[in-house]
Amino acid sequence: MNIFRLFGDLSHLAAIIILLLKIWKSRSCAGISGKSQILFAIVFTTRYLDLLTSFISLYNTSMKMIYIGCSYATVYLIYAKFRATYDGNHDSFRVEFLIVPVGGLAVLINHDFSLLEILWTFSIYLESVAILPQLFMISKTGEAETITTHYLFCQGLYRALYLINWIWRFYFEGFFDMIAIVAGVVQTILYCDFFYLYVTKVLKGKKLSLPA
Amino acid sequence: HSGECKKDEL
Repeated sequence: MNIFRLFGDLSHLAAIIILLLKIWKSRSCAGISGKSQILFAIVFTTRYLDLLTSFISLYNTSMKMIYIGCSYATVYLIYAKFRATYDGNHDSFRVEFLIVPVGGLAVLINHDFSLLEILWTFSIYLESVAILPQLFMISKTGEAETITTHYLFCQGLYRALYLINWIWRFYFEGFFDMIAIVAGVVQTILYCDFFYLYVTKVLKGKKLSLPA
Repeated sequence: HSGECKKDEL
């Protein structure tokens, strides 16, 4: 464990908690893409099946349980409890255009042709594009609540910190996982446009509104 | 190869 991975995990945890609290306290999921949250729940489910097969550390196991629990709770709040506030018209990204290619790629390019490894690979590829429905929804509505931008910033920062963690681990441990690195680079690049808007607008106290 | 490198990351 290194400082970059630790802060990456904490940033990811913060993002998940911020979103869950935002929906719970405001009793509304306006501006939130339910499709992205479903994709994240799939990402955690397919990636953390090893909870059933191997124990790495208390930290590892507890974080995985928290991620899975919070992501399903968030999906539940969006599609069940606060369904009336779900903006389905703007959450119109065709996720099948993500899941099918990612599923195919996971079967073709992986480290080991075993079920757990293919599911893990699928999860890594899916996570790199899982935020697209959310970014697409913001581009359609033309704006985002400030709390949502903080959620997105933490979500994007987490994988950016993981990129530094992988540089650190390659240099000090000779460890690297090309699949995770390439997907992580793609994932972080997808946030660049948002990062620019976040730094130039939200951090200056303005509301994030895209040029219509 | 991924065989020996455990998946210790989240």
